[in-house]
Amino acid sequence: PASNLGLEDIIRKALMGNIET
Amino acid sequence: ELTREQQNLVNYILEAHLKQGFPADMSNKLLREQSSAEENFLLLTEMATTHVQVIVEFTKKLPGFQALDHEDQIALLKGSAVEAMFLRSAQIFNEKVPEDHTEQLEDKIRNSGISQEYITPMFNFYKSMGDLKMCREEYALLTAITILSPDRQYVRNRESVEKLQEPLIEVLQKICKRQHPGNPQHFACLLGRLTELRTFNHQHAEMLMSWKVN
Repeated sequence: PASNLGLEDIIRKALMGNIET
Repeated sequence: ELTREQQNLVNYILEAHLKQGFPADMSNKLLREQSSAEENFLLLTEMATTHVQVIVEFTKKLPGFQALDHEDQIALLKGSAVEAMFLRSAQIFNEKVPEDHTEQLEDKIRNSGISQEYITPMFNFYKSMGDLKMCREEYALLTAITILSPDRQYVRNRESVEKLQEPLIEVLQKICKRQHPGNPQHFACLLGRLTELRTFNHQHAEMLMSWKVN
């Protein structure tokens, strides 16, 4: 489902440190 | 009694957990009274996205996590993100958010177009978590234990994950005995909540689907 893809995308980016929290 | 090593572990995980803040601009959006169902929905999706980012930051600090196989890291986070979100929501709902914000948050959730069949179990869960009167250490450890579940789908090296999870379960059990000496069932109750949490994975996916259809 598209919602799962969005979740994985956020997780991958955050793991790589590409998101400011 | 916790060993010194265990106490250090708890302190470390608690500190990582406490670093998860509640973004100020979100509080402001929550407090804004006049909002449509669509605006409420958008706010919730924004909060959920931030939640996931915060959970990832917490997870990166868990001892041993970054040494795991990269795809296993993804599998663990994918598998546990929704559960960790509900745990964190339960804590915010019961502990950190002042009275007013809680009412506003509940109001926004109830008026976001989400069907009642998903709202009721959510708030039942928050209230049942509140009944447990968990301390911050318990929330932090329970979150870590949820994330480090070796039985998540697509995890390849389950043994490595088990080795990270086991010491946390041991510590949590001791903390439960220490914090709730009059209730020997407390630890078992916490584990029972983890089982309840898993039902939210399916619920959440269904809820998103029905949202989209609406």
